[in-house]
Order: sequence, then structure tokens, then C-alpha cells
Amino acid sequence: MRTIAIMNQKGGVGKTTTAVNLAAGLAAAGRRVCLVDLDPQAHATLHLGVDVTGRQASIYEVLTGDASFSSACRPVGEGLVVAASGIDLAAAELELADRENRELVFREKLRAGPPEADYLLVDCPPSLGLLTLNALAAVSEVLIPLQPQFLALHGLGKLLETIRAVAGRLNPSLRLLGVVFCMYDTGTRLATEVRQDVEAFFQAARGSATPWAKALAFRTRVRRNIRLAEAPSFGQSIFQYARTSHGAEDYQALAEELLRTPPAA
Amino acid sequence: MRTIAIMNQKGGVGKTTTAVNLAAGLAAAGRRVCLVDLDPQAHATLHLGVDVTGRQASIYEVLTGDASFSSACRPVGEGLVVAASGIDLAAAELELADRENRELVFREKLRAGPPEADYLLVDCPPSLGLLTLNALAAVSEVLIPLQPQFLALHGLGKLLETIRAVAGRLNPSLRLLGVVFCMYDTGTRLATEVRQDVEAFFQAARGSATPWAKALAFRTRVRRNIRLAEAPSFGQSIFQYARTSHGAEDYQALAEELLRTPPAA
Ligand SMILES: Nc1ncnc2c1ncn2[C@@H]1O[C@H](COP(=O)(O)OP(=O)(O)OP(=O)(O)O)[C@@H](O)[C@H]1O
Ligand SMILES: Nc1ncnc2c1ncn2[C@@H]1O[C@H](COP(=O)(O)OP(=O)(O)OP(=O)(O)O)[C@@H](O)[C@H]1O
Ligand SMILES: [Mg+2]
Ligand SMILES: [Mg+2]
Repeated sequence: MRTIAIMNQKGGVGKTTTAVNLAAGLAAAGRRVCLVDLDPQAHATLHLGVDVTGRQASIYEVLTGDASFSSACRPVGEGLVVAASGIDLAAAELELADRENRELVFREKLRAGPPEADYLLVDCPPSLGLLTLNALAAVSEVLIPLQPQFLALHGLGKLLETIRAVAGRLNPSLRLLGVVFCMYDTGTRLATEVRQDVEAFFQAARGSATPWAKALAFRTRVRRNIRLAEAPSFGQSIFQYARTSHGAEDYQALAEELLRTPPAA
Repeated sequence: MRTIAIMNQKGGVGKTTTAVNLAAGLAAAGRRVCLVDLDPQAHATLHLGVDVTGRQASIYEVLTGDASFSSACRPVGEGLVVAASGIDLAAAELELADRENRELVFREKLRAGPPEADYLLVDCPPSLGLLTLNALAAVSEVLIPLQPQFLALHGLGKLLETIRAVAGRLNPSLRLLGVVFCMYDTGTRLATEVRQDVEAFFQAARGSATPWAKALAFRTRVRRNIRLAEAPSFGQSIFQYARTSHGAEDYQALAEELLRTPPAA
């Protein structure tokens, strides 16, 4: 099972949109996919129209209680299950704060009962707090959605340092798989400049002793496309909502590129 | 002094862009403005090109150490000072977690040494954690930047509940001033639908016993405009970077509308 955290502490860069549509794209290509929603906003859960009322456990009970990982998993379509989040997850960060090995709770639960899947994708909240650290400790690869804008680029250094710190302290096999440009405004000077900066940075890091030595900027760029913003209000992935849109094209291309890209770990 | 927290736990909706450009717009209208950066990403600090490397205190030392509030304030232009943040602020949430009255630390420091200003604006991180709670406990009004998209709208209910909880427990005078639509794609069906939903919600809440009984959707809408995304890379407000752009027009109109709107508190 390939395990990938989709994270970036910068808000609104396309983490959830990428996690959901990449998961759906991989499932459409015949892979078994488990999507984990580790964001208290529960947007990945909402995006796919998953119902969290009812008695079934959510990821909150898995992290803070005795619920097994698989008890939070709900099938949402051909080859895709979602470990759903609820707003109670916001309390988890403060509740876990006093625990020993508080960053390893998610990894322990995953190891105790791993899902039957080829890919495990984890949608992270826009912060470097305990929930994100739990994700980084549990996976082997990190995918960073990046909006090609100055404020979004600025935090990349801090992100890499966080990945290096987690690899050093909690999870030696953690590697950066790469960045994917989202909401890409084709043709603006800013987008081109940012993309060139990032590509040059990773070129220069080739072969270094860092967790990003094999990282790449994915060739697929996800263009800005209003259909991607509309799909969540129907509880659907972009493939269900607007199969012929640019958004569906780009996320299908991204899924295919990921399938061709060997694990960074 | 009018005190306003600019917050929304949804990421990337325009909090920092609004905090910085509204502060600059109010200063240009002759008001004395203090902008507080409570986000560990330090994007408001970065956006205005403020240098945090020297020996001067940042907001981290104010919250976790003995530094006074005014020691973190740096003048950045006519009538505008910034209480700057650094990436050490990320550690503040965990460091404050064990303190008594952990949500009131910022308020106490502000009361001990208030800045000489007509307006105090606080840029918040994309979460409902301790830093945001500190902001909500310290101010009288909340302004919510809202991207007119489904995922961004979905969290509004939770935001209002958080404001109500803080007003009930920590800060009885806290009121929602209103929402301002950012990155408004004029003409899309989604934007119009979301705007109408929000306006209808606040109409219906008029006169209720809630902290949002007087809230309004600001008439000024900030259109999507690439100049707003470029300005931070030059360390400038939109007024310095592109004075004739749509972005400058919209934030000037927002500043003027705010000056005409009586306090909600
Ligand atoms: N390529 C795109 N084109 C147009 N809209 C997009 C695109 N990608 C995402 N969006 C929209 O932009 C907003 C932000 O995206 P999203 O919520 O996926 O970001 P995020 O990084 O998960 O945010 P958060 O930091 O709050 O978790 C959403 O309203 C989403 O629908
Ligand atoms: N009206 C606009 N038009 C175009 N780009 C915008 C606009 N407002 C903000 N942006 C850009 O969109 C991105 C998100 O905005 P911003 O960083 O202000 O949001 P935020 O809510 O503060 O994000 P965070 O949740 O990470 O704190 C930034 O790159 C910013 O430059
Ligand atoms: Mg998200
Ligand atoms: Mg911000």
C-alpha cells in the first residue's frame, strides 16, 4: 500500500480538491483507494457527500478512543472508501496534547488494522499542528499542492523543514514525492516565475541527503476551473459532476502521472 | 479604539489580503491603524515587507514572555504600525496550552499597553485554535472574509457558533460586524447563489439575541485581481503596488464603507 499525505500549512491552495479528485481518479483507474480526512473542517468528507450523523465512528473516535481504523471507513463508490471526519476532530488536537507519543496515535491505529487498499491518501488541515504531524508520522510520501502565488510559495521552506524534522525524529522513511501546481492561472507572469523557481530548487536538490532529494514538480498542472469549486456542493468528485471539464481532464492526468511515478520512499 | 479580528478557519479565503489592504486603506484615510499578525505563517508581516530578523520583539515574545505589546510594533508607513509575527509563533499554541486563562493572554497584554490607534485589526490563522481564541477574546468585532464558494461557505455555521461560545464564556461584548466577499468571480452562478444565501441568513437574524444580530454582508465585494496576489512579493500594500487596479479600488471602497458602518458592539 502506497501512503501519501496531501499537506500544506498555507490555506486554500487545493489540498482537499486534490485529495478527493486524485483519490477518485486512482479508483477510476482500477486501484483500491482509502481517503482519510484528518481536517476538522471535514471538507473531504463533505466533498464526497459522506453522511457523518449516525452511529458509525469517525476519525475522532479512532484517534481519541478505542475505535479501530476500519470502523471509520465508509465505501463511497467503486474502489473508494473514506475514513470520515467530523467537527469533533477539532477537539482532538488539545485532547492528544498531553498523551505520550501524541504524534504516533494515527500510525499505531493504522498499523493495528490497515485498510485493504493500494493507495492511502490523507487530507491534512492548513496547519503544522498535531493532526498534520500524525499524518506525516504515518505515511511514506508527501504531496504538496501549491498555488503559484507569492504567499503560497513563501511557506515552502518551512514545510520542507517540517518534513525533515519528522523524518529525523518520528519517521525515517518519510520522503517528499513532489509538488503539484493547483489553481494554475495559465499565462500569468507570477505563475511562470513561481513554477520556474520551484523546478530549479528541486533540480538543485537532486542527490542531496534530504527527504526531498527525489522530489519533482509534477508535469500535470491543475488549471483554475469553476467546475472544481461547484462539484463539492453536489457531493461529487469532478468525474461524477463534470466529466468533460478541464478539472476532470487535469485530475485524470495527475492520477495517471502518479501511477507512472515510482515511490519516492 | 475600534478592535476587529479578521478571521475564518477556512484557508485561503483572503484574510491576510483583507487585513493588510484594509489597514492600509484606513491609514490612507487619515486614521491611526495597528495591524496585529497572529498567524505563525507571518504573512501579514511578509506582505508589508517588515523585517523580523533583528533584536526587536515579535508577537511570540509578547504572548509567551515579558515583552510588552508596544515593543512588537513597527511603523511601516503613514499612520500604520504592525505587531509582527515570526515562525516561532507556531510554538506558542502548545506553550500556552497549559497556562491558566490561556485564551486571555493577548487581551491582558493589550490592556496593559494599548497602542495609540483608532483601529486595531488582527489577522488570524486558518484554524479555531488558541491563537484565534486569543484574538476573539481581545476584540469587540469580527469581520469574516468569505470566498463565495461551497466549501468556504460550509464552515460559516461553525464560525458563528465559535463566536457565540467566546461571547458567552470569555468576551460578552464580542459581535460579528459582518462578512466581506473576497476573490469574487463576478457573474458565476455559484457566487451569486452563495451571496444571496448569506444575505438572506443575516436578514433573518436581525434583532435575534445572537452576536450576529446586527451583522451585514458588506456591499463592497473584492473582485479577483492578479495585482492583489502580486503585491506581497514586493512587500507592498495594493495602494503602493498598483494604485489604479481593481484591487486598490475595491479595498479603498471597503475602507470607506467600514468608516461609514457603526460598530456592531
Ligand atoms: N483548480 C481549481 N479551480 C477552481 N477552484 C478551485 C480549484 N481547486 C480548488 N478550488 C476551490 O478553491 C477553494 C480552496 O480549495 P480547497 O478547499 O481544496 O483548498 P485547501 O487547501 O484544502 O483549503 P484548506 O486550507 O481550508 O484545507 C475551494 O472552494 C475549492 O472548491
Ligand atoms: N481578490 C483577490 N484576487 C486575487 N488573488 C487574491 C485575492 N485575495 C487574495 N488573493 C491571493 O489568494 C491567496 C490567498 O489569500 P490570503 O493569503 O490573503 O488568504 P488567507 O485567508 O489569509 O489564507 P490563510 O488561510 O493561509 O491565512 C494569496 O496568494 C493571495 O495573494
Ligand atoms: Mg482542505
Ligand atoms: Mg492569511
